[in-house]
Parts: sequence; C-alpha cells; structure tokens
Amino acid sequence: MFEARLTEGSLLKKIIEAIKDLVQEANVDCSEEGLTMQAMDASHVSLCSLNMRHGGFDHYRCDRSISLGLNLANLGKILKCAGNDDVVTLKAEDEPDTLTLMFESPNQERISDFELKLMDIETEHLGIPNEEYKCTISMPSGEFQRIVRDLAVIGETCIITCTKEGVKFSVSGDLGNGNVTVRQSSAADGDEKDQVKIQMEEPVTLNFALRYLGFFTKATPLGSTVKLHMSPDVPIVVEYPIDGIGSISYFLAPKIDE
Amino acid sequence: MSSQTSISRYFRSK
Repeated sequence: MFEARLTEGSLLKKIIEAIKDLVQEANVDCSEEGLTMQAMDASHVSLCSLNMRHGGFDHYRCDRSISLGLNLANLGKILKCAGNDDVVTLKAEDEPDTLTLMFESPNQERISDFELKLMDIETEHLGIPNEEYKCTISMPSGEFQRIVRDLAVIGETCIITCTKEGVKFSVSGDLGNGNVTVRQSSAADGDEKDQVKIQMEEPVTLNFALRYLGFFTKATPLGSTVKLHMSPDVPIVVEYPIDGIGSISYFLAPKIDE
Repeated sequence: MSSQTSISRYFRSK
C-alpha cells in the first residue's frame, strides 16, 4: 500500500507543469524514503531528477517500494481538476495498474477521486556522479527565467561564463548579439532570496541550448531561488529547491565546438 | 559552430 498526502496540493500541479513539456513518460519510484523520478528528454540531451522526501508530506506510507509508470501529460490533465487550495492524496496498491488521486477542498465540502492508468515504461537509469562543482551560482529564479526568455529571442545558444565578479550570459544570432551580466550581491543588499551568490574555485565557460534552459524555467513557480552548478566539460545542473520537501534538478549536456 | 552532446555521454547506465 502506498499513500501520500499533500496539504498544499498545488505543489504537485507545479511539479508536473515543470516536467511535462520536457519528459512525456516517466517512472516515479516510491519507497520508504519518499518519491524520486529520473527521466531523460526524448533527445537524450537533458535529464530531470525529482526528489520528494517522505517527511515533506503530511502523511506518507509506503509498505513496499513500487514504480509508477506515468504519462505526465495525462497526469497533468487530472491535476487540472484539483482546486489550487485542495489537499491532494495519492494512493496505489502494491502491484498497481492505476494511481488514485483524491482531491479535497479545504472545507471538505467537495471530494473528488480520479484513477489514472499506469504504463510499463522501460527506462535507462543513469548514475549521476557525486561531483564537486567548480562554480555554484545561487540567484533569484525569476531573474534566471527572464534572462533565458530574453536571450532566446536573439539566438539558440547561450554562453554562460562564471567568474568571481559575476555570471555573464551571452548570445549571438542573425539579428545581432547580447550579453546579460548579473553581479554578486553585497551582503547589505535586501532579502536573502533576491541575492546573487557565487561560490567559485575556478572560472568556467560553457555553451548551452537556450531551448532546454527554457524548459527548465517552467519550474520557476516552485521557489524563489535557482542554483546553477557548473564545471568544465560536464553538464550544468539547474537546481530548484522545493521548500521543505526536496528539489527538481535538471542536467543539460553542453554544446561543444567542433 | 558548436554541436549538442548527449547526456548519456557523461552519466553511465546503472
């Protein structure tokens, strides 16, 4: 028996919105520790990894580890039937064919339940090395979203350069080129969540497809901060912490000069 | 001209 209850049901809506344009089908693995999901996009350029700890749920029970093969677009359709303030409960048997979703309005006046058919999905599970990154940038997620959106109008590839002074996002295209530099905040600058912080061992420059960075920014509503982890010649990690429960991390392979 | 690499080039199958 698997049962997981989230008072803030809208969180689940936001998580699926953040993944479903990149990944069509995925296995969500449920264990005593919580929910995890790892999936590549259809072109195998990027990888999305979701982690939700059991302690972040209001109620969590998982007697036996199970894998839920989900069509994320269809799950998104069902979650659209939940109100933004609804409590959402997920339920499945030990050898499930379906996932039951129950939505309760805050005053308990409306209770609905839906069953989503599960799928057998064969996926390749990749081992992600525990890497110490040369640069870690923490910045407001809305700022990152704006930069990616603005630069995507000009070209396809973004050059991200991280130095001690700041992070430079550069793009060039048929109409011209552009750069946006965000500088490290001084300690006196406003709220913690509005700050740009850079931890750097050595400067890093890498090229990335803006199209994929754009997919990742669908996770912006999940939190005020995004973290970018970069080292030379390895995928960037775009990590969105989800307050109190876990995170979504996206890994994107760099573009390499031929 | 830069070319896109694949994620499986960096992370091995478990």
